[in-house]
Amino acid sequence: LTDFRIHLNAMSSVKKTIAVISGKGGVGKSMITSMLAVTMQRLGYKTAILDADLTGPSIPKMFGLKEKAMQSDFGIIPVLSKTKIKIMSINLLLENETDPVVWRGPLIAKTVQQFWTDVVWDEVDYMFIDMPPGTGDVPLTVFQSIPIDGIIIVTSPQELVSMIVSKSVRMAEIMNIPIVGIVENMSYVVCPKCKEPYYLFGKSHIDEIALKHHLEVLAKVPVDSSFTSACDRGLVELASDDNFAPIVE
Amino acid sequence: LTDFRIHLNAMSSVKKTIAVISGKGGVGKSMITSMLAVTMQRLGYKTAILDADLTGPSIPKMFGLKEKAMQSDFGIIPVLSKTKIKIMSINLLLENETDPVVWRGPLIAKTVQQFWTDVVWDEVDYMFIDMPPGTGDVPLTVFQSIPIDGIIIVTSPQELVSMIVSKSVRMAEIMNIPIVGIVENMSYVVCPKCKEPYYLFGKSHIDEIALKHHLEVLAKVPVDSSFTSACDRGLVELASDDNFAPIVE
Ligand SMILES: Nc1ncnc2c1ncn2[C@@H]1O[C@H](COP(=O)(O)OP(=O)(O)O)[C@@H](O)[C@H]1O
Ligand SMILES: Nc1ncnc2c1ncn2[C@@H]1O[C@H](COP(=O)(O)OP(=O)(O)O)[C@@H](O)[C@H]1O
Ligand SMILES: [Zn+2]
Repeated sequence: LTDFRIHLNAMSSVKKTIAVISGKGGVGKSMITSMLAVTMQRLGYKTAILDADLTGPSIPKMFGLKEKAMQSDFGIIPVLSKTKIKIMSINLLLENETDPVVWRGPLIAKTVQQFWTDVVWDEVDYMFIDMPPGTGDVPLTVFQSIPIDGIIIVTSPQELVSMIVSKSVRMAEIMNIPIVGIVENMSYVVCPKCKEPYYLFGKSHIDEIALKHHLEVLAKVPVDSSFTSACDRGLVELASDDNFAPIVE
Repeated sequence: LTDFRIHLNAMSSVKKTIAVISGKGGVGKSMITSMLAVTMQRLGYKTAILDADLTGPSIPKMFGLKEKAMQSDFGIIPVLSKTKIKIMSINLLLENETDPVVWRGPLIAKTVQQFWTDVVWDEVDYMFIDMPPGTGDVPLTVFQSIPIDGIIIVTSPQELVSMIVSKSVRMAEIMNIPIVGIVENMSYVVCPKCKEPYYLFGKSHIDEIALKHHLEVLAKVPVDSSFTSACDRGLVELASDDNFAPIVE
């Protein structure tokens, strides 16, 4: 099985890779990936993010990264965030961020593989991989192109959660990758005035769905406009991690 | 231009067709389409819904329709909702609702055209068309297959609204169809306890975006779990139309 492992750059060492998947775009997968990395980094782990979401590369924007990645003799150097998280994303390589590349499955997988082999990931404890959204062919080909140690599923209550979890479980089984657990995003909001929580779409069924698949619900993240503005302003590293700290086993 | 009009069934008469579009799935396009029809019907207009969203046909479920559509000598008879709205959807025709048809653009357009020509739309004042989500080829081919008098754009603040509105405006221009206006869905929630409105993703920019494109914001619909449960239980016709009544010109 280690033959399957696509070889890291000679100068790299990555202990654990966690892929973050979602049923479709817009459920907050990139925000959750960023917050997982931010939280781990605050706890002292050397953290990295590999932005494999090539059609919607929002990681650099959330971290307010202004510079492009540099090339060295050993390979491409990831860009460091304000709190020293190592980040690689297509937006850090292309000159013009609105480059009209048509990203198809095989090209996405090939590019993500190059992010793994050609980037110098110097001493990383945890690498979070922001996957292309969906549970179909595109994320599947990415799973086949780099070694993944665990999967986190991001769900949002207004989608068909049970179907998305079933599809994700099947995808993880096909690839023989363990599922770390489920993060439910945007299921409730806390009224800033009276602090009352309100379940936006009614009580969610995530606990029953998780139980049915023997999965753990790692966190339930409320809709919080401070997250939105932090992400919009490139300041995700200032956001509160109350919801995320418990995920760290 | 009337030659372009795909001919209605001989027994049909439809005064106005309004297509409801969205940037992507999950922003509440089908719920908004249903509520527009419900509100018009309550005001005394003879209303119909043509469910052109073949990959996600949720209209019958929202109306709690249990029966299948019947065939007559004149054509297919639409199913009547509890308040007599005439409805046609692929789910009302296929025996097995989980039929694994792969819906591609040309097949969607052809099927929607048949909904227009082969269904007896007997005396309809307003027909709302639940379009396939997106602003790309698939909805474009549907626009080319049946006559549309106006477009309503449904947006949700956590997507790239300005890009979606620009793409929708371009699509409407290509097809030479006027845009009735924009409905912003799920941008705020009213706390059930203290009645304080809370902007989930921060203050939205929909008014500026609408102004820039000379469009009207027809309504701003809050996230309200009573909508979700009404839709889930097939009782959308019982939902409150406070937000929707003003849209009726
Ligand atoms: N819990 C949350 N509260 C408030 N805003 C959120 C939350 N999760 C995501 N967002 C916002 O929603 C938008 C979409 O999130 P993103 O992570 O880019 O989704 P995805 O990667 O699934 O497409 C972003 O503007 C983000 O800041
Ligand atoms: N304003 C709202 N408040 C609460 N739930 C909503 C609202 N709008 C949509 N929903 C719910 O969100 C889900 C997705 O809505 P739907 O209309 O099917 O989206 P789309 O047609 O854009 O895919 C449904 O369960 C629906 O009941
Ligand atoms: Zn309150």
